Order: sequence, then structure tokens, then C-alpha cells
Amino acid sequence: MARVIAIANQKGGVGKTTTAVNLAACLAAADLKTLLLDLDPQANATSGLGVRVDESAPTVYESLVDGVDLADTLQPTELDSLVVAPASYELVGAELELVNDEHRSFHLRNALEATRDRFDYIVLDCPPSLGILTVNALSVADSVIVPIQCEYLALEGLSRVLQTLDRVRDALNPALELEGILLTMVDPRMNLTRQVVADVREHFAGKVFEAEIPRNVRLGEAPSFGKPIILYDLRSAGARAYLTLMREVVRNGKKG
Amino acid sequence: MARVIAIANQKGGVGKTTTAVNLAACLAAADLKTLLLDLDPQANATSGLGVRVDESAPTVYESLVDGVDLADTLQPTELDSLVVAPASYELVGAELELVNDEHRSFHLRNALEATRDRFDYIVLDCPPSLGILTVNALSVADSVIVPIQCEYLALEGLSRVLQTLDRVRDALNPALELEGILLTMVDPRMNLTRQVVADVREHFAGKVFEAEIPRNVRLGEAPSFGKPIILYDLRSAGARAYLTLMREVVRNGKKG
Ligand SMILES: Nc1ncnc2c1ncn2[C@@H]1O[C@H](COP(=O)(O)OP(=O)(O)OP(=O)(O)O)[C@@H](O)[C@H]1O
Ligand SMILES: Nc1ncnc2c1ncn2[C@@H]1O[C@H](COP(=O)(O)OP(=O)(O)OP(=O)(O)O)[C@@H](O)[C@H]1O
Ligand SMILES: [Mg+2]
Ligand SMILES: [Mg+2]
Repeated sequence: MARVIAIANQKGGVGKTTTAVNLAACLAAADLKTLLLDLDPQANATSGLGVRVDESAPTVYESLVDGVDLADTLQPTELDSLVVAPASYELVGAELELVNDEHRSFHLRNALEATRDRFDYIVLDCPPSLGILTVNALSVADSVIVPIQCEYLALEGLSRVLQTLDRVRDALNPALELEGILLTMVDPRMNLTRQVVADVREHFAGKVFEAEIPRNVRLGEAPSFGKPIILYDLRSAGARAYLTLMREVVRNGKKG
Repeated sequence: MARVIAIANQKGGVGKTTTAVNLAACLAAADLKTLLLDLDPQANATSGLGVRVDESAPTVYESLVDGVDLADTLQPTELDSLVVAPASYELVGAELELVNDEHRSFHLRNALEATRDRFDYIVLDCPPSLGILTVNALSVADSVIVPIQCEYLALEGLSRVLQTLDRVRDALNPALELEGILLTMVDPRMNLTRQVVADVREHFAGKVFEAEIPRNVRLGEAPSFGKPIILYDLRSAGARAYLTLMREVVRNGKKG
């Protein structure tokens, strides 16, 4: 029975995709059958794992809007236990096409119904907005990871995301939990970073992952080779951090 | 007659707001009457200049959707020649509310009609998407600045933005020009950065600003004090870079 984890934060460039790709890859490397589902029209997670999709092949868009079986969209990766449901630019249209649909928040839940039990983990990469695509993710997820970059603007965005979690929990998905807040791109030399890290850990005690993702050049380079960090540079600080995060997520799952 | 410049790129966290805030502030510091109009529901530009808006005060949302006069939304800043038309979270609703409006791309153009001539420059900060809010900005802008962070994923996003420019130019705004591509968060120690900078300058020769914005901790700190970089730390590398950008933009304007 898959644990479905959404990676969400409407603020741009905070490490959602880097986290989705690398958490999924680390889970797969631990032999947990994992599906990475890309919900962002920019399809960064899809290309970050080197997945190329033919014009004619179905993607998450066709699954959400045309009801194509999600299983028909799945693409393999370099890791045996990791498959990808790819995004495409047409997803931009999904927000508008679904707007008048009274079941618009549940298209993803329906799409995942049939495939869910084939996996141990399903990781959902969300776009930088709290629109229909992200709400679809939050409506089907068991839990949410909120990556935040340790800078001033990140804190405002964090309260916004948590408000949205509460609303989705009340209206659409009572079982939705916060898996944790993940501090990303942590640069210990920056005063601002240390201040923000301290504030977040104090204000949200118990909700922040022990694991922190350091600012690490290798994490920026890996997607240009279409590889997760553990295949690109296993000894890097970035790889070690995402492996630590993976273990923390799996342990949390067992306490369940 | 104001020059209207949109700051756009659907990729998150590439420095749109930092560029909008600091270009606007530098123009104002040069005694050019400047309006910074915040089109992002996250309102980072608004808070980055220390502008607080009462619950009851009208914002860009009321101007776009309810037809409130834009002049009624304007808020002062610490710089005499800089005012802000603030965003608010309700703008999230604008995308959905305008979707069935056949003039949905022109609400901002209409809102700016009356106020345009009071300014020398109007700077529009766009959200990380190519949805209705960004299309409204591109429909009224004279030109667009596209900030890109020098990392692999940035290049894919860049072609996407330029495609959108072309489409808006053909369908909605024939006079729309590319003001320039702005390289941001440049860290000369990163190999990937140097490679991306070289590729962009070669591939888009003549369209890339001479000015480059370095990765500079002070630029990340300034918004937490609600100040543009020139008031926060005038001698920083970030301040010098945005002043250089401002001069380049003003020179381009004179060549017309
Ligand atoms: N820890 C890190 N160290 C260095 N670079 C990083 C790190 N995490 C992410 N990056 C880089 O920062 C950029 C933004 O990260 P990413 O794309 O994961 O953010 P995002 O939240 O998914 O962005 P968007 O909001 O556009 O979807 C990418 O170029 C990525 O490679
Ligand atoms: N040159 C720089 N050096 C250091 N930090 C920077 C620089 N430019 C921007 N930042 C910081 O990086 C983060 C992202 O920048 P910014 O908010 O301007 O991007 P954006 O494109 O507007 O993001 P969004 O897509 O969410 O609107 C902010 O915390 C900002 O303070
Ligand atoms: Mg992403
Ligand atoms: Mg912004």
C-alpha cells in the first residue's frame, strides 16, 4: 500500500524538484518500489531523471484530463525500482480546463487509484503555485514535505503553505499530514541562513526534519546529466543529505 | 510617457522580484518617477520594499478585477520617486475569475491607462508562471527583462519564456520587445555557471545584458529589512550590479 508524499511550496526555486527527484531515487536505491509523478508543466523532474517523452506518448496530462490509464504513461529510469509518470507543457492547460469541473480536485486521486498498490512510495513534484495541480496532489497525498530555502521570503511562504494544508485537510482530505519541513540550500556561512534555521526549528519544533540539505554545487549539476545525485556523485554532501532524509522518511513511516 | 518593463520567467526563484525591486529603486534614485506594480499573489516585491497594506486598502487585485482606479492603490516608499501598487493573496483568485472573460488579457492595460503618464518607468513583477497574470503584464509592457539563474534548468525555461513572448507579440502586443536576458546569482566559482553563462552569451548574442548580478548575501538579506539593496548596503556587489543594470536599461531607452 503506497505512501503518497507530495512535495509542495508555492515559492519558486526552493528545491521541490531537487527533493522530489532525489528522495524518490534514494527510496528506489533502497529497493522500495517508487513512482515519481511530475505535476509541473515545466517538467523539470522528468528531465532531471533523463526521461525523454515522444510527442505521441501519453503523460500525466492525458491521465488527468482525458482519463488515460496512468500505467500507460510510466517511463523507466536508470534505477530498477524507480519509474516516472512524466509531465508535459500541456499541463498548463489543465488548470484552465479543470476549473469548471466540480470534481476538479480529485482527478489525480482517481488516476492513482488503479496503480497505487504497485508501489511502496509515490512522490509528487508540484509546481510553484497553490492552484489546481497542487490541490490535486494534496487531495490524494498521505503527507506533504515542504522544502524551504533559508532566506527571509521563505518564512512568509511557509505559513501560506501550511494554511493551505489545513484547508485541504478540512475540505478534501482529512488524513493529510505534514511529513516535515525540509531546510534546503543551507549555507552555514550566511548569517541570514543561520538565523532563519534557528527561527524555523524553534517556531516549528518537532515538524522540521533533522536532515538538512546543504548548498552543494553537485546538486545543481546532476540534472544537466539527467541523473539523481546518488548516481552522479554518491560521495557528495548532497547525496549524503538526501540519503539521510530518505532514512528519516522511512523511519517516520514505520511509526505511522 | 512611461516605459513599461515586465520582469518575467515562469521558473521559480530566478531573481524576478529581486530584479524588479532593485531596478525600480535604482531608477527612482536617479530621479526617474517609477511605479513598481506587484502582480504576484505572494506579494514578495510589496514586502521587499517594506510596504504594509491594511486589510481594507485596495490592491492590484481590486484594480484588475473590480475596476478600482489604480491611483487609489499606490503606496509610498522610502524613496521619493518610487511608489508601489501592492499585490495581495487574493490575486490567486484573479486567474480563475478572469478565465471566462474575453478581455482577460487586457485588464492590466486598462488599469494602467489613466496612471501611465505620471511615471517615467513602470516595472511589473510577475509570478512564476505563464498564466493570465503574466500574460496581462506582457500585453501592456513595452519590453521584458528575463532573469535567468545560471543553472541547467534555467535554459529550458528561457526558451519557453521567449516562445511566450513571440505568441503575445503576434496575438496581443505587436510592439513587445525583449529588453534583455539578465544573468542572476552568478557564482564565478561554479563550473556549471561559467558554462551556462558562456552558452547563453553565445546563443543569444546581443540579447544578454552586459550587467550580471553576482550571488551576494546582501541581496538575500535586504528584503528582510524591507529595503532595496541601495538603501541597505550601497557598497555591496549587489548594489553596484543593479546600478549598472539601471544605467544600461536607461541607455537602451534612449536609443529607442
Ligand atoms: N542544495 C542545493 N545546492 C545547490 N543547488 C541546488 C540545491 N537544491 C536545488 N538547487 C538548484 O537550484 C535550482 C532550483 O531548485 P529546484 O528546481 O529543485 O527548485 P523548485 O522549488 O523545484 O523550483 P520551481 O519552483 O521552479 O519548481 C535548480 O537549478 C537546482 O538544481
Ligand atoms: N544575486 C543574489 N544573491 C543572493 N541571493 C539572491 C540573489 N538574487 C535573489 N536572491 C535570493 O534568492 C531568492 C529568490 O529570489 P527572488 O525571490 O527574487 O526570485 P523570484 O524569481 O522572484 O522567485 P518567485 O519565482 O518565487 O517569484 C530570494 O530569497 C532572494 O532574496
Ligand atoms: Mg520544480
Ligand atoms: Mg518573485
